[in-house]
Amino acid sequence: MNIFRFAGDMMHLTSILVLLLKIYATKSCSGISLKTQELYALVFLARYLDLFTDFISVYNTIMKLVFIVSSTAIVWCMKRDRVVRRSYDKQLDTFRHYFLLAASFALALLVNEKFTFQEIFWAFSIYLEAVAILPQLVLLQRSGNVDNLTGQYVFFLGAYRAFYILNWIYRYFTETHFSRWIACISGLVQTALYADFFYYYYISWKNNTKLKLPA
Amino acid sequence: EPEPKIHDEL
Repeated sequence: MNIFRFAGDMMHLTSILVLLLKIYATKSCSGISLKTQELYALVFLARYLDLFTDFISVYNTIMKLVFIVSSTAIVWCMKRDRVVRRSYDKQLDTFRHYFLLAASFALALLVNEKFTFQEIFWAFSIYLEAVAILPQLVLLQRSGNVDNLTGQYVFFLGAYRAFYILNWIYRYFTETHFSRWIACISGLVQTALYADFFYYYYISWKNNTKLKLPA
Repeated sequence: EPEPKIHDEL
C-alpha cells in the first residue's frame, strides 16, 4: 500500500459517500445516471469474484464489500424507492450502455492477463470501469446546470483513478516485476474522459459560478 | 518464473 493508492481509495469512497448523501439527503437522484450506476455495480461484481478466495488484507476485504454493497444499494434505490425513482431523469439518461458492456467484454476476451474465467472478468471490469462514466457525463451535458453534490461526486470519481496512476508509477519504480499494463492504460483512458469535466469544474470553482457543461 | 500475480488493488 502507498499513499497514492490510499488517497485514491479514500477519494473513491468519498465519491460514493457524496452520492449516498445526495440521494438520501435530498431524496432525489436528479442528474444521476442510473446506467452509470448499473455499470459500476457490474464493475465491482466482476472485479471482486476473488472476494472469498484471495484474502489480501482486512482493509481490502472491507473496501470490496463496501463498494459492492453501496453500488448495488444505489441501483436498487434508484429503481425501487418510490420517492427517489420519481426524480430519475429517464428521458435524459438514454446512453446505449449495452454497447459499452459488449465492447468491454469482447476486449477482455482478447486482451487479458490469462485466459481464465477470473482473469477475463477482471479485465472486463477494468475496461468497463474506464467507460462507465460516459452515460453520466452525457446526462450532465444534457441536464444543463449541475447541483453541487453531483459535481463533487463526479469530481472525486475522476480524481481517484488519477491517484491510481500515480500509484502505478510509484510501484513501477519501487517494485521489481511490477507490470499492470491493462489497468494502467485503461486508467489513463478513464482519467482522460474526465478531462473536459475537470476543466469546467475548475472554471466554475475559480469564478465561483454554477457548474455548467456545454451541450 | 514470476509468481502468479494476484490483484492486490481495489
